[in-house]
Amino acid sequence: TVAQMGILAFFTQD
Amino acid sequence: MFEARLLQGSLLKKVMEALKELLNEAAWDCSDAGIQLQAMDNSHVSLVSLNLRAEGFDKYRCDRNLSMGMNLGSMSKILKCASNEDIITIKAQDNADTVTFVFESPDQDKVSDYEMKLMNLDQEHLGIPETDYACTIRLPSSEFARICRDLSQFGESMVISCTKEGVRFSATGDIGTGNIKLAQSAKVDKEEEAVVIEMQEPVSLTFACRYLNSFTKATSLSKSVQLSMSPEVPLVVEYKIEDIGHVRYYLAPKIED
Repeated sequence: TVAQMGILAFFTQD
Repeated sequence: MFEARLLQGSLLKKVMEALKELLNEAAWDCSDAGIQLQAMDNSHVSLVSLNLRAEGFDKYRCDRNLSMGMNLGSMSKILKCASNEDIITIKAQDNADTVTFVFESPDQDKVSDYEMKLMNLDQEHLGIPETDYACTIRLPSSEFARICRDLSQFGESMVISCTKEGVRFSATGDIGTGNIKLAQSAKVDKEEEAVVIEMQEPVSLTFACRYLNSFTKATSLSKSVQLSMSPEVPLVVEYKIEDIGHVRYYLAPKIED
């Protein structure tokens, strides 16, 4: 299956 | 106080259409450089980033940095009260708890003002690293919207494959498979009608159609759209907003696990 990653896995909180 | 007057009010109406499907609420961060908005969609899967530069406004005054939390559903209702030809002014007192929208008809014979309560939103701002993308594709925004709409009938995911010859969009599901291939435009006579690909290396990534379709709500903002892709980093879908700014959508690729 294909998993959808959330954006927080790539961009970190400032 | 904060006051921003936009002669082409229709742009703000279109910006609302571009935001409100993905976001229920967002903070409009105002500084003397302009207005910025950054927010994740409700499921925290995609990110929307809007930038409207101060120079793009007919009049722009921001005495102190201001962050205005707005319910976008309410704001959309208010902006629907503006005509496409209206001049729109957004204004707020410093540390106010309301914002006022003023709509002036072109010949000034009708002036409306709407005051909306502001919300306290927790400020979460994400750092977006500068990325040198493997592939950048510029194509007519109406073309991209059509592709997303057509292929999302076949499956919930779409594969975007980019080579130097062109870009292929594919989707497969119960009813079958769809493939759409766009060749790089040979001659670029009409800029906004062209398909232009800049490729460092070929890329093929899978994305959720439902988010891509939400992004295409920004189509009315610009005749062309730019897709930036690299393996294992979020796709960027960017629509320029005349000469005042842009709206960018970020979406992580789906990965085979």
